[in-house]
Amino acid sequence: EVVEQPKDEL
Amino acid sequence: MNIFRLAGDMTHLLSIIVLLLKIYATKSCSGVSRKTQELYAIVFLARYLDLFTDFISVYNSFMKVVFIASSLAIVWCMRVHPMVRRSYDKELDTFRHYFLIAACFLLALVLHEKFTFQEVFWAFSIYLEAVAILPQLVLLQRSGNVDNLTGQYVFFLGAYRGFYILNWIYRYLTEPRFTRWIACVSGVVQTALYADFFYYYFISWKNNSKLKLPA
Repeated sequence: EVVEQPKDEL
Repeated sequence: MNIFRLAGDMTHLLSIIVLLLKIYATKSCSGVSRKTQELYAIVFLARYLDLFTDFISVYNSFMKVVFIASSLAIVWCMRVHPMVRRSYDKELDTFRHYFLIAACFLLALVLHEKFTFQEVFWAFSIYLEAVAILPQLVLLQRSGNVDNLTGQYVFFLGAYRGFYILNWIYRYLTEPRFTRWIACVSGVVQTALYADFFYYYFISWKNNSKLKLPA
């Protein structure tokens, strides 16, 4: 289950 | 945020500053591929669709605005500014970059983290950035001698994603369940495309000679 990770990288 | 990612972002910012400096100082864009600049503008516009919806940090939002504004400004300069557009190597910058856009978009439709508008465009921007340098590398091979600022621009642009690879390794080791396969694999491909450029850049730096890429 791919945990939804915030796109915190540029 | 970790030191590798900060170094990567600063190196990326530096590459843009070097390119702006070259265009502003020499009022010329000779040796610069407009197609690569257009691809990067598309990369940033597609990647930062969340600029107004997801607030991560002031730094994150600020850098997104800087990347979008600078890439559009460079494309505008190369298309509209009378002095600059005259020096554009139109006959050398012939890479069929529309194929790159189509191929990356098709790949993003198939391979993405989630099938949502924002995620598909994010994956598209990751794939497109991996190949966006190709028109520029082809132009450097064709244009023979490369002026220092253009060479430095390409070097920093290549180095920044190399720092990001260190960042992903660090985050993988320190954060539980950190996975960014799409960005990691594309980042490795992107950095690998610079391999021969880095080699000739190192040779020219070691021999203190003009940077020359073999045709």
